[in-house]
Amino acid sequence: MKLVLAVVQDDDSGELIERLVKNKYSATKLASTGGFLKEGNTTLMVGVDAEKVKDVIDIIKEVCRSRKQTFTTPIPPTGSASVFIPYPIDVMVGGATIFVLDVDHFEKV
Amino acid sequence: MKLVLAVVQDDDSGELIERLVKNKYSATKLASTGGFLKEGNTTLMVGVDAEKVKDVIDIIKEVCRSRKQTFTTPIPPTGSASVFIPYPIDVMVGGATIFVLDVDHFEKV
Amino acid sequence: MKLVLAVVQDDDSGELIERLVKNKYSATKLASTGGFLKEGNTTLMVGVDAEKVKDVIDIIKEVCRSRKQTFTTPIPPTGSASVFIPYPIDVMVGGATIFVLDVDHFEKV
Ligand SMILES: Nc1ncnc2c1ncn2[C@@H]1O[C@@H]2COP(=O)(O)O[C@H]3[C@@H](O)[C@H](n4cnc5c(N)ncnc54)O[C@@H]3COP(=O)(O)O[C@H]2[C@H]1O
Ligand SMILES: Nc1ncnc2c1ncn2[C@@H]1O[C@@H]2COP(=O)(O)O[C@H]3[C@@H](O)[C@H](n4cnc5c(N)ncnc54)O[C@@H]3COP(=O)(O)O[C@H]2[C@H]1O
Ligand SMILES: Nc1ncnc2c1ncn2[C@@H]1O[C@@H]2COP(=O)(O)O[C@H]3[C@@H](O)[C@H](n4cnc5c(N)ncnc54)O[C@@H]3COP(=O)(O)O[C@H]2[C@H]1O
Repeated sequence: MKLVLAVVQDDDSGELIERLVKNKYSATKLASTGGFLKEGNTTLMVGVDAEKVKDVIDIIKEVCRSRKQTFTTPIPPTGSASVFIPYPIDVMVGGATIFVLDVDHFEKV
Repeated sequence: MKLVLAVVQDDDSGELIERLVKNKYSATKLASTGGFLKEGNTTLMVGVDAEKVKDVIDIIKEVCRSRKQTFTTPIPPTGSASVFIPYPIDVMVGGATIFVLDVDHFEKV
Repeated sequence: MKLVLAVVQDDDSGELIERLVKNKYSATKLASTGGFLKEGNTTLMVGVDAEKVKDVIDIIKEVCRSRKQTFTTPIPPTGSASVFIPYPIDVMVGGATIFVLDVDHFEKV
């Protein structure tokens, strides 16, 4: 038995939990905060048989992989134009930090 | 030193902590959420000497063992009767998921 | 890779996180509650290379070491005096409970 602890972005945690549950994995969600950015994030605890660890990490990768997302931010009008011009900017989102711990003993009562 | 992580129902966590404290164990409580039912539950962290792990698990079993509880739900009146009839239904409550992790190094400062 | 779990007082957690971040460590903060005093405290998760564990524990010691703090509590006036007399009392604050766990596998995605 291994315990997978994954720190993921709040925006990805809902979809990640759905995918894990759909694949018959159990998970427990803990609300957490990043030390550097001080933003809320999610720490997920997934207890799983050792041979399934790779599968769980693959699911985390598919949902949480750092990716570029394009946000259109309105650029304030310049000169006489009174219309906001949408302007695309790229921001890196997602990402997951994964720790796998060995479990000495597992029991459900 | 071992670290016992137990995911238990919110309703059982108060009594469980009291029983652990009465038996001179220290515990730290983390609010958590179940991945499947999306209901609040409690993740308890108990650092304890290796030879006491079995005792801690026995206390968890006594307080949190899955058990049938009978709830009386009012059945809406039928026909001309205008009185709600209490009707007993059995629901499984309790339960605990327990992970025991090995602790490399323990220190209080 | 090791995972340092440190249960510290809420009042010390802000400064502790700043010191860790300044020393290029990453940390994740979990809100927690003490089993005995039922007061809020902070559980900090710091994943770090094995040879840096001692440095992280030294930083925790410097910020969180149990120490005497003098509080002046107003003593109600006695007799005809109508002025509160400040009276110093010593209280032990701080302290940290530290668990170091071995990490089987670490990955960022
Ligand atoms: N070794 C570890 N142990 C425990 N938790 C860990 C960890 N590595 C990452 N995390 C958790 O994952 C979140 C995202 O980390 P990431 O490395 O992708 O992205 C990080 C990283 O790129 C950067 N960063 C973090 N600490 C830094 C530092 N001391 N100096 C410079 N940049 C830092 O800021 C981003 C946000 O960090 P934040 O702390 O808010 O949030 C972190 C933290 O909650
Ligand atoms: N291996 C593990 N790793 C991490 N956390 C674990 C875990 N096993 C259990 N837990 C935690 O314990 C709670 C109760 O689990 P239990 O197995 O008694 O009771 C579970 C189980 O009977 C069922 N269940 C959970 N996941 C399922 C799934 N993928 N498919 C079908 N049923 C599921 O629903 C009940 C409530 O689950 P929920 O997720 O809301 O809440 C779970 C979860 O927070
Ligand atoms: N082995 C362990 N496993 C998991 N978490 C641990 C732990 N040892 C300490 N902690 C966490 O650290 C907090 C401070 O513990 P400390 O030992 O400094 O200070 C403790 C200790 O001096 C005393 N205490 C704790 N449990 C006791 C008990 N069963 N009987 C008598 N005194 C107790 O009360 C203070 C506050 O305890 P509280 O539970 O509110 O808060 C605890 C708890 O959240």
